Amino acid sequence: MFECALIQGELFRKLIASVQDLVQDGNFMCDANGISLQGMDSSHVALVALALKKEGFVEYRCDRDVTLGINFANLAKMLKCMGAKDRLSIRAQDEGDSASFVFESEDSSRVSNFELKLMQIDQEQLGVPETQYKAVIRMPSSEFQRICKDLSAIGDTVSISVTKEAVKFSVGGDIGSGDMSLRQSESGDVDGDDSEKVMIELEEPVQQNFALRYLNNFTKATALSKTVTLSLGTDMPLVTEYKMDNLGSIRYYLAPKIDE
Amino acid sequence: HIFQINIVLFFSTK
Repeated sequence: MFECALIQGELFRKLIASVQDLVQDGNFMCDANGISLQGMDSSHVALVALALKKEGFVEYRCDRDVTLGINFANLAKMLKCMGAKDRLSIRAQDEGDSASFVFESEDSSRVSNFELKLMQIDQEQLGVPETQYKAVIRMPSSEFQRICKDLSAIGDTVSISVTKEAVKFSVGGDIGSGDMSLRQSESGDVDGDDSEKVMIELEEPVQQNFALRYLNNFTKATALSKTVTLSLGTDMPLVTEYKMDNLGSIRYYLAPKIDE
Repeated sequence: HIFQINIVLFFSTK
């Protein structure tokens, strides 16, 4: 028997919205520690990895490891029926072919029950090694979203280059070219919210090219976190990570573009 | 010309 409950069901809806345009369906792997999900886009350029810790749930019970094969578009249809402040409970039997989703309003005056049919998904799981990245940037997620959206009107590819002082996003296209640089926030600045700062940890300057179409897709997760962390290395995937306070994180890996 | 790499090249299959 698998059972979990989230006070803010809305968070789960946002999570599904953050993966469903990239990956059609996937296996929720539930064990005693939490829930994880991994999926690749159809052209195998991007990988999304979701990790939810049991501590983030108000209730969590997993007697035996279960795999829930879920079609995200179908799940999203059911989650649409959930109220913005509803509590969400998910239940599944060990060998069942469906999972139940219960939405309950704050004052318990409205309870909705949905039963989602599960799928058998034969999906290869990739092993993502722990890597030391050459540059790690933490910045406001809304700022990253705006940059990706605005630059994609000019070109398809963004070049991200990082130095100790700044991170630069450059684009070129038929109409011309441009770049936007964000300077590392002053370390002595004790005023203001940390989540509004730009922090750069650098081992070595890096520059890599990425498809803006995918980065724009990743920014669907902006609603989940005030900040986003970008980790870059040479000739390795970019990691775009959104951390949710104590619930866990969603990470997107994007393979770089290289000169042929 | 810029060429997009396949991500499977970077990560091994479990």
